Amino acid sequence: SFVKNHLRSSFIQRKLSGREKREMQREILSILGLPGRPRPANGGQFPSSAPLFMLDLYHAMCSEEEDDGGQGVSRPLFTTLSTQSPPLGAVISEADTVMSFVNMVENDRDIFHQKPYWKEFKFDMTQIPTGESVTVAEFRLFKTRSFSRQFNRTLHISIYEILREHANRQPELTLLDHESIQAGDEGWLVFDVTAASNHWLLNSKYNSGLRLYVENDDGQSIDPSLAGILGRRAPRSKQPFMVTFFRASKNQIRSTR
Amino acid sequence: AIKQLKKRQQKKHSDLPHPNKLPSVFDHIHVPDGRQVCKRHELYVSFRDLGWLDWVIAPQGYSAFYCEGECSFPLDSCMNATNHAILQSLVHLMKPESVPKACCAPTKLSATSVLYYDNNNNVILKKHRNMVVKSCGCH
Repeated sequence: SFVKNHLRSSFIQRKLSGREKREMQREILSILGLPGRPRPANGGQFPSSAPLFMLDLYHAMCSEEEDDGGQGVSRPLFTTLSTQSPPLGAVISEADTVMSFVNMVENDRDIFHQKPYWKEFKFDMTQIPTGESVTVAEFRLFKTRSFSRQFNRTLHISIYEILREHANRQPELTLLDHESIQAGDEGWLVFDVTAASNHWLLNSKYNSGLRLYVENDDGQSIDPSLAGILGRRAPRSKQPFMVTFFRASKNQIRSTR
Repeated sequence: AIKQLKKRQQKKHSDLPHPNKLPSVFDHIHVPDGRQVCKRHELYVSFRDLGWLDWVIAPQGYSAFYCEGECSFPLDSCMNATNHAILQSLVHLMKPESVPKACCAPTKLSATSVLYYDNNNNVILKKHRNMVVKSCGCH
């Protein structure tokens, strides 16, 4: 009877006073590492690709916490066309923070310039959490069916980090990842951009963005838009974004509260 | 010392100050009348009530437990506090000036995750391990 009475201990819900409420708000913001409450310009504008993807991640994390098994997340997240991208289960389990970045800039090859065609993307990584290191960074793009009628044609998509830009010549690039898909395929493409995000974290002034090229089997350059690659002007739920997984460094000391 | 305590305890065993009070050899000494033994409470933090849903995407709120009151450890059958705390209680009883009372501490913590926008419309998912108290030493 002791155990029975004891487990049925009282759960009291009381209304907080104004001061307690303000203190609690400050405490929650402090735990989240925020100086004040964020004021997103377009907050709550659903559906958009990055928040939807992050919500999917959130649900996966919550179900993992409920299971409490530590087996990792096995649920597919934003089913992708990419065959090379590893399952995110272990990455999600180990992550302390996940951030999605909105594409800030999107440049296309100037129509007066010679081929090849390309498309550039840029993400602002200046406001990243302190004391955490990147484990994985992914660039996610949506591809619709190609506008060409040759749907079974293979397309080779490559993502480069722009190392340095020059005024009158091509920028210095380094290959990050590539993917080969059918022109008729439709869905999300995932590219590993971990190396680039690590560079940008170390030195944000060298963040010149990512450049994308599309080629066919003959090595001919294809206009990314004609290949079905969607950009900033796409529907909100299909816009490109970058997602980065962070892990807190082990020697990080949490202050006593 | 325990023998003496047990004798004295038998006299006052019937007048427990609180219905949730745990049976303890220290009852009449450690927890004087009017004081509460440790009780478990639930606190619900509502992001909706705080008016934060313009930047917090999920969850709408979360509940956590906290304990309030003094620990009182049963030394007989239902002993679920750590031996260390029980020992500290005993030593405190003998040398109250040099050894403090055992305080209630969380024994089971779970993770919680928060999904929110930052000022630049980026979305952050933050996982806090060992954040929500599920039980404490007395329970």
